[in-house]
Amino acid sequence: PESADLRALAKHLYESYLKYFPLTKAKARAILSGKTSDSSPFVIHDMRSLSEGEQFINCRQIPPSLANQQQSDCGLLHPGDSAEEVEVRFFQRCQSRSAEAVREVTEFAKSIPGFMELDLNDQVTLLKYGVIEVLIIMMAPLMNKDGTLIAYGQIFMTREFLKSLRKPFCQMMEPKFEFSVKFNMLEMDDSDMALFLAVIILSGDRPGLLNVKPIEDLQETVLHSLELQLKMNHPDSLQLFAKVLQKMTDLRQLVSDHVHFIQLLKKTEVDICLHPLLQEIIRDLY
Amino acid sequence: LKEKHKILHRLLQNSTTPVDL
Repeated sequence: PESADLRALAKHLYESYLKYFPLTKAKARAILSGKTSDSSPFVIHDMRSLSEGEQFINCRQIPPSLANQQQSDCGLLHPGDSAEEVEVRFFQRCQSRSAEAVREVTEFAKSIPGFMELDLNDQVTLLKYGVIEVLIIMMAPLMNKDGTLIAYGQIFMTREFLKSLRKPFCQMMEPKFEFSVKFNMLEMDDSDMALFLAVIILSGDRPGLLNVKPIEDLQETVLHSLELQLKMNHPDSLQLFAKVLQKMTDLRQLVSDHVHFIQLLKKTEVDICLHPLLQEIIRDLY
Repeated sequence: LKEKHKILHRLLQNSTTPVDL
């Protein structure tokens, strides 16, 4: 009976994952390997293709009133701009997508049984500290050693192009590629990922939590479910559960470095304005 | 904490909150 409950939990979280995250690992891998009936992604490999590729970027539309304000505040510009301006504009688009992704992760977190019964302050803390870790994990299936899918899989941006940007833009993605290439070797599928994301969100050691016990209890149940899931789904992969959990240590360092890069950008790039939701998250984070 | 994280707080309370504020 206990393992039936754990399987039901795995099924529930997988269904939530499919509901809230539009680009699954299965779909991303199909796009990356060319095994999809959809057209191939547009490839961005230099500044020219970045400008051309902007029409493919299917970001959430900015309301006209705010677009005017952002044009003056953030230096939103038109085709034919300098490389610096294109880089800044691309960064702003990444921020919009990241903010939308935070909303998706929040909806997923709310679907974890017991999460909404936690103290509201603790729900905020768990999301504040967990959401960038979740986003980095969710980026991994979109990446291979040569580049990454962006814009819901419509665009493939090469790793070499990202490395060619000026500092610190060029430094921001390389650690995620290094992590993702190793993480992808574990060959977790979407149903495994759903449980792992819930484990990350339910971390009882986040700073400032008021009531740790119920969070740890919830996490323990999801951990049992993940352990069972990995044993059943990957019977030949020895110690996979332990290997997956070890990745959580790498994630904390990645987030800390990422926040450092954003703070550096804020200081050095006068044209950068940070999305208010992302500001909330990284303020006093690490 | 809720005061310093108004958008996150709103997202937790209401799934239709737009993030492009």
